[in-house]
Amino acid sequence: EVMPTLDMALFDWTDYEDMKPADT
Amino acid sequence: PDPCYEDTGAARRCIPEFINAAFGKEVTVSSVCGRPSSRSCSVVERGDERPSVRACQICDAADPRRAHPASYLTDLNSAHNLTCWQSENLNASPYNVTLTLSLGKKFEITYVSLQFCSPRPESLAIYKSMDYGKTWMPYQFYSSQCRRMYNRPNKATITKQNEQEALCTDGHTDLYPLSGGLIAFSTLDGRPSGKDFDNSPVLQDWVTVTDIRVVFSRPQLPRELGPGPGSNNGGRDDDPMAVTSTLPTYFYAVGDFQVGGRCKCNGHASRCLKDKEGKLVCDCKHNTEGPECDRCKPFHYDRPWQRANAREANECLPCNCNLHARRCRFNMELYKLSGRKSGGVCMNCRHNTAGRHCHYCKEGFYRDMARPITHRKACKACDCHPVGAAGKTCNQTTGQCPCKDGVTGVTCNRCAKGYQQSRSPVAPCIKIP
Repeated sequence: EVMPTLDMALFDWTDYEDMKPADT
Repeated sequence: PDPCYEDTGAARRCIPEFINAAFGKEVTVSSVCGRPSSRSCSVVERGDERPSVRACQICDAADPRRAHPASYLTDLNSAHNLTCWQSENLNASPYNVTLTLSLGKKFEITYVSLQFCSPRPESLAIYKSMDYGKTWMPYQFYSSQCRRMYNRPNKATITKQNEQEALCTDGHTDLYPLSGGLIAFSTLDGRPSGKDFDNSPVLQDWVTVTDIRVVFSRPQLPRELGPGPGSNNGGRDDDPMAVTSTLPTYFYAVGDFQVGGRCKCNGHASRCLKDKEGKLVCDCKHNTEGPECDRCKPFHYDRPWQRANAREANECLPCNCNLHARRCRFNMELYKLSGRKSGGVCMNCRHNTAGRHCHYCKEGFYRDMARPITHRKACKACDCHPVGAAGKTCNQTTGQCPCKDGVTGVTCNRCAKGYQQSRSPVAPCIKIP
């Protein structure tokens, strides 16, 4: 079973702005 | 075929041809007759007669038929047309006259010879320079009074301890022949290491010259015919036409000045050529360069420069940088550690490679095993997932990034089986309840 790739749009970046990739 | 390489392409020692390095070169002299014109008389031998015949001649620098310029020292030496340089008439003996020859390049010489048109000097010194005339060192002395003239013993013994020492000998200083006498100095003759020249840096240095200087110190004439002190009026330079005396005159005259040897290229060139500025330089092979092929070419520093010998060409070897660097340097420690095989260290590895041979991928990149290491795309970026991976550096061989808990995949971009994506970038995959 191939799992889907991580969907960047699903992450909540509220507390992790510094981790957020520029192109997200 | 190139004498510096075997038919197989393997390097071998090569040397320029043996030549008279003085031929055609300018010699600077401290004295030359004929300015103004002068008259000189010499004593000549005729068969069994005593040397009483006096031959007088006019020297006139302005008249080519009567001139004796310095260029005659190194022109074509023909028995049919012997041309001689001649000094001014000398007032007395001793009297120093100097000849200086610049070869314009380092040569390894085996002899220096002078063929005289006058009687040979009773004392003569040969000096050499290895730095284009900046400094001079004694090369050989000839005198019947070695100690008095040069403060050296006559015919000292040469051992391995003093092979680089100038000697003095009373040979070659006989008055006779009155003309045509030779002085020949062999640089290696009698020196113990001469037979093992390849392995003697001392003698290799000893035969290396850029300039030769000869100093004549004491002219001589037959005692019964020679002019007494101050009586040398027969050769007064001021008014040659007024002279009627046929007294012999002191002067030095040389027909041929030879320096036999080879252009010094340390076994890495078979010829010397003139460069754009007209300077003589070796036509270097074996990945060497420099006027005497005395260093390795850039990027050929995998082992230290060495002179070639009969057994080994000792060519300079290129550094192994797998086509990823243009510069390298030599490291003696690494060279010794390798068993004296390789000491090159690549500099500024490109194409995301690293290591002394640019032989692995730098941090953040991994090796694409489908391509050879020499390929410019042999190293691929790790491409670790910005959220799923715990770092940016992957395994340099497999490309596997370090994944956070519950994350999988080479780049850590998927949740593992039994996990699902969360909303937290810190823990992107959580166990399915």
